[in-house]
Amino acid sequence: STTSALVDELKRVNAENKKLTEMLTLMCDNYNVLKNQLM
Amino acid sequence: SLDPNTNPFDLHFATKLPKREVSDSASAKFLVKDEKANTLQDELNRANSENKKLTEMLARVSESYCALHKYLEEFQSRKSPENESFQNEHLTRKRKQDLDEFVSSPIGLGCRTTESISSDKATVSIAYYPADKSDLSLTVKDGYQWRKYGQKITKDNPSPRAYFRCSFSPSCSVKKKVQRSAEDPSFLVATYEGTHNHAGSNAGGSRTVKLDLVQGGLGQVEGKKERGTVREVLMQQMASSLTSDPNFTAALAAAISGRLVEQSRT
Repeated sequence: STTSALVDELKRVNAENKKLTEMLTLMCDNYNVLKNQLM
Repeated sequence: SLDPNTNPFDLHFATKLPKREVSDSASAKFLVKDEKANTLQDELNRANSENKKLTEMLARVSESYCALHKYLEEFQSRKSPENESFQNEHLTRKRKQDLDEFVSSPIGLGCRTTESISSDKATVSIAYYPADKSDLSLTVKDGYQWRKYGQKITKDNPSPRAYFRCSFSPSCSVKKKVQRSAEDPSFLVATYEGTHNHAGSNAGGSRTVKLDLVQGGLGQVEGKKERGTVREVLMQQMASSLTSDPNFTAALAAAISGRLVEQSRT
């Protein structure tokens, strides 16, 4: 049961990491668009 | 199967004991399970550490983005803004939507509130103004004073699109875009964002048909000040009876949004 709990937690954290990475990519893209506007 | 006569002091006693295969394999399984749990724990620690780093990076980028966005807004309000195209040209609708969702998400450290986003969306409306084809000024008489701050050519329409701010800006944040209709060039299409926080000059000199996008239906028909002829009155009555017909309203909304064109193609 410990192993399965670990697996579940790992899945959850990995999914959160994926979402965070997507958000970061989006944020960086938009940040660069803004930056280019000012240049 | 152990022989009861076996001497327990025999040096080879151990070899004569039945093999404990079951318990050996269980122990091996425990070991394997333990190793797997350790590996998983290591992996979890690594993922958690990555998660923490990503969250910190996101917070930093969000702060920078908000600072830059604020700066750009100030820059736009001070200088005449070719930068307005930022919202329309460089960010696609999808990405803007993603960004709005992000900044209002619990993780996102956004610079806008959900209320402001929804209130922005809640006050978008479109009005159609009859206009002479030779008139290239893109000005419409809607009862308010406006300051033009930009113009651009869009891919979907050969006529340029002009951008206006309410003359009471920045205390009134209403903006509008005006462009000749691609479907019917005898009309100018004005898209309004926001609601005026002051009264207009009521200088309406032309007939308009205004569509409230939030309600999805026909809003109001505004007439000329100097309407007075019987023909005009009859037309007004016809228009008001038509607009009270939900089928007509739906058909008109569909036609304007281009759905009828699509349907006729298919």
